[in-house]
Amino acid sequence: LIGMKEITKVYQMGETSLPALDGVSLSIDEGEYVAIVGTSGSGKSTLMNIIGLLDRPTDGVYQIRGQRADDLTGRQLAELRNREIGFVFQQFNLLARASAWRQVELPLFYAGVARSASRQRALEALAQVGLADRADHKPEELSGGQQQRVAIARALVNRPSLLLADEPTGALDTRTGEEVMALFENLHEEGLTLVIITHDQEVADRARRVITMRDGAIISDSRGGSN
Amino acid sequence: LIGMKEITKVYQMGETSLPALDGVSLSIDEGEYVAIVGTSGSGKSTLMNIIGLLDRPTDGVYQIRGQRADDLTGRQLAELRNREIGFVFQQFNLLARASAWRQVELPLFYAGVARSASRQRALEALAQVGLADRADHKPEELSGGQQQRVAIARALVNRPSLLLADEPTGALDTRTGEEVMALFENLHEEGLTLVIITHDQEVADRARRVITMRDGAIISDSRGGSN
Ligand SMILES: Nc1ncnc2c1ncn2[C@@H]1O[C@H](COP(=O)(O)OP(=O)(O)OP(=O)(O)O)[C@@H](O)[C@H]1O
Ligand SMILES: Nc1ncnc2c1ncn2[C@@H]1O[C@H](COP(=O)(O)OP(=O)(O)OP(=O)(O)O)[C@@H](O)[C@H]1O
Ligand SMILES: [Mg+2]
Ligand SMILES: [Mg+2]
Repeated sequence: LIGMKEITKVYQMGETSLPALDGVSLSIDEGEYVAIVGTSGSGKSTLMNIIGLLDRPTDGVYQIRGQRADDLTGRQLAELRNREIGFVFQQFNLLARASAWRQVELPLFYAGVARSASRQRALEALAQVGLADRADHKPEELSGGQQQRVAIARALVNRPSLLLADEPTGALDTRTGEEVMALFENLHEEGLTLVIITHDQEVADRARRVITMRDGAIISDSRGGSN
Repeated sequence: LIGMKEITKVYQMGETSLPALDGVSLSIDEGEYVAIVGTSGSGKSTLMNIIGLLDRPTDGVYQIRGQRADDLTGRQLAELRNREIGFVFQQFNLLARASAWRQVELPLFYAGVARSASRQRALEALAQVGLADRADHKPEELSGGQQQRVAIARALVNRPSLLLADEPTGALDTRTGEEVMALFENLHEEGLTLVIITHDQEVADRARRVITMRDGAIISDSRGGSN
């Protein structure tokens, strides 16, 4: 599904170069269940942004479904993302003034789903994360964990083939976090490819494969190891 | 240090009333180490905003250091907050365009600390959370866990007597999270009152007292129990 070869990301800050990713090579097949772990600042979110076509590497090759990302136009990247990839961002990235159901409806709108159907699907997605009674709340009227769940519903509503989730249970109590993980795993059994960045060992333990990062590099990959 | 009597917080949404806090009574003494736990949406952050004088209850009495909060002017509340209370917010609440050291310097600026001293103190606070080499980075140039640590440094720089921390290790890997907890606990031994909202059982286990919330109420309080 995705292949990275010698992916490098360097940020230029005035005279200084900051290497956020340092030659990362990685492949993830359709249907895998991968956890990405590592210390704060090790490059996990940067990696996920490149996987999700939200950022371009400074060097190296990234392929998704056999296509080189750098061969695609901005518009083709946006269509591919909208059709195939669901994102849960580390800080949710909700629209500041939209109600929860409109946040969740947004990917359907971009996908061209009819308005008559999209509101209903948005409400169903919210119900799946226990927020049916918060559909009209704006982000400032939602708790941290409720905002995170809106972001999760939004990530799943367009039935993506790949879910990229950055700390998706970070703001959730244990029980709500387990409900979310059960939801992801049900979808995984139906074919969804799961890539989850997490600091929670209990989440990492549920994955079939664990990739560990440090200082912009992959220092271990359990593929072919424990499962 | 703080006393709450029948604290209620109701949000009015058009015709509907949403009770976020439902008659909470609570006292916290100087020097305590309290964890607040509970399900997503149970009212923890709402409670912390009232404790920290950032929000007013709809009903009930809140006292801090013997003074009723509703007897104080907006200006007196701001001065008391700046002098006594450090906040780590659930979503950090950093300024969008300021570098890390300026974020941390802000409480010192409000406290009237001389510019010659405040930059130095800000840099020291950043060093305490392992971010000396990120002092000039703006939030968008920092990882999630680095932003959280900037918020932590900012909360501590003015040497408050009360720390209110909402999920302060939520974006941190285990080891960085333990470094932060060790920092808090050192300050606690020197007299800092610690109130930490957390979903992490390992953080809750370190506290001397655990308050559990559900549906806007306190359902258990281990005071006089385990410690
Ligand atoms: N401005 C508001 N208007 C309406 N409802 C609100 C508003 N702010 C918060 N709420 C509601 O109040 C309840 C309590 O919110 P609070 O943020 O205190 O929860 P919490 O315990 O911190 O949850 P989490 O663990 O998810 O952060 C939630 O159900 C939320 O939807
Ligand atoms: N725009 C930028 N300019 C400069 N440096 C940046 C920028 N964005 C990120 N960085 C740096 O790149 C490194 C990797 O960041 P990244 O967000 O990928 O880390 P992470 O592994 O997700 O960390 P966390 O667990 O704290 O979320 C960090 O050290 C960060 O300071
Ligand atoms: Mg990150
Ligand atoms: Mg909260």
